[in-house]
Amino acid sequence: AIETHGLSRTYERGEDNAVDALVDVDLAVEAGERIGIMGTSGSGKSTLLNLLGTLDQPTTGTVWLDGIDPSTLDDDARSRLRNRKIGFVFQQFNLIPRMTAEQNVALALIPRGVDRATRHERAREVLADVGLGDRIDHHPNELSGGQQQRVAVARALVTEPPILLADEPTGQVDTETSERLMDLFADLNEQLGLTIVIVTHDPTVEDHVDRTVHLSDGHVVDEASYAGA
Amino acid sequence: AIETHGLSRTYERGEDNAVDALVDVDLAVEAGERIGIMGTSGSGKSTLLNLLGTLDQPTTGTVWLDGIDPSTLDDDARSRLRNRKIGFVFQQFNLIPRMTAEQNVALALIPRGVDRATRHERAREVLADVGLGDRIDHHPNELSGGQQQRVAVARALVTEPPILLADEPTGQVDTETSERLMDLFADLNEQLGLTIVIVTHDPTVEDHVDRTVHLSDGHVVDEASYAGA
Ligand SMILES: Nc1ncnc2c1ncn2[C@@H]1O[C@H](COP(=O)(O)OP(=O)(O)OP(=O)(O)O)[C@@H](O)[C@H]1O
Ligand SMILES: Nc1ncnc2c1ncn2[C@@H]1O[C@H](COP(=O)(O)OP(=O)(O)OP(=O)(O)O)[C@@H](O)[C@H]1O
Ligand SMILES: [Mg+2]
Ligand SMILES: [Mg+2]
Repeated sequence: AIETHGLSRTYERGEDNAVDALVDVDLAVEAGERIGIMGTSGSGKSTLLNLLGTLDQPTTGTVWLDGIDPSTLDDDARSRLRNRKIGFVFQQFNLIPRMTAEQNVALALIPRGVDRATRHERAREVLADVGLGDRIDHHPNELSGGQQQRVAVARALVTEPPILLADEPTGQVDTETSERLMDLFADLNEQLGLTIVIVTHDPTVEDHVDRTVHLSDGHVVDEASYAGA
Repeated sequence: AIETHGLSRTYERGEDNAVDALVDVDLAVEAGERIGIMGTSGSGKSTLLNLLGTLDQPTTGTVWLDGIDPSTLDDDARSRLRNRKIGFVFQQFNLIPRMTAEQNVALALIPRGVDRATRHERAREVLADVGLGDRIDHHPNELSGGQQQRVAVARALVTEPPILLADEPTGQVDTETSERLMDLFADLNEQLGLTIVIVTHDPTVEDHVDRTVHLSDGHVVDEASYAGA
């Protein structure tokens, strides 16, 4: 499903201010696997996830999505690849303020050429799956933080993508709601073979993944040398 | 420090769509106390915190801040009261995108009439306290999610307010960074008598507060009747 080789990302900020956010990351995720990514704040987790999701370009190294290197594609082809293969849950949600929960979720189905009635029907179904059946007509500013996060999760899942990349999808919700979301991911993994890469600070998520990759200052560290393990 | 009596908040949405976010909450927080607020997603935690912080007005009931009822003041007097007494950490950070971390934090000292050089010096000190000494000239979009959150915490603390109202201040950071923030709050509580009200989903925060208030569907429930306790 996803593979990286020698992946690095440096943010240039003029003079000698550059930040090496990610250094020399080799990663292989099989189709249907569930991988956790943990690490201290600022260790490069979101940077890695953005590169895996083709939302950013590596400084050096390569990413392969089902054998395709996105950097060889033009912008249109790259966003078509992304729309077909990846559901993304952003750390800061990125919901559209003037749209309702239902509209925000249905929007994700437009690139798939799904008709309007079906888009909205599927949006309502997935919102019910994340426990928001009674908030479908609320705008983001009429929802709590955790509810907004669940709308973002619903939007990522509504297209039934083969790969889910989720950046702390349970960071704003309570333990009970978090378990409910993780169970939903597990069902989709078992029934549809969904490949899952999830960034988290929550140690209980380790119970829901096959293995966990630990990042420290942009480097992948093995379990033993990771101070926080 | 803070007291509420019969506090309720209903969000009107036309027709029969109203949401009773908070119902009949009686709460008393002594000066220097540390209180946690927990509850499932959508149970009214942020609504309660916004009312305690005079950022919103109750539908019924009263809030007293050191004996003053903010609803009896005009807008200017209410924001002066807020600036003098409260440091607020928002759930969604609310940083100013075109300002650096240092500028975002220094800005909070302008209503206090502090001169520019001192504002920036104090901003750098508090940013170092939250572990961001090497990111002071980064804009929010050049910071990770957890780093942005820590800038928001620094901005709430830089004015050395008597009361800190924090809405999931450690939701975006790892366990280690979270402990560091909670220790910082504990130091300020012991040394300056800081009163702390903290909304959280993190059960380990219970070790850092004197008592925890549990909300369920807008109601305060006692420990025993709270399903998740
Ligand atoms: N402007 C609004 N209009 C209508 N309903 C609203 C509005 N703002 C919040 N709500 C509703 O009020 C309830 C309480 O929201 P609140 O933000 O206080 O929850 P919370 O306990 O902070 O949840 P979370 O843990 O997800 O942040 C929610 O059900 C939410 O949908
Ligand atoms: N545009 C940018 N310019 C400069 N530095 C950046 C930029 N974006 C991120 N960084 C830096 O890169 C590092 C990695 O950021 P990243 O967002 O990947 O961290 P993270 O592991 O997701 O952290 P968190 O758990 O706080 O979300 C951080 O130190 C951050 O300050
Ligand atoms: Mg991140
Ligand atoms: Mg909230």
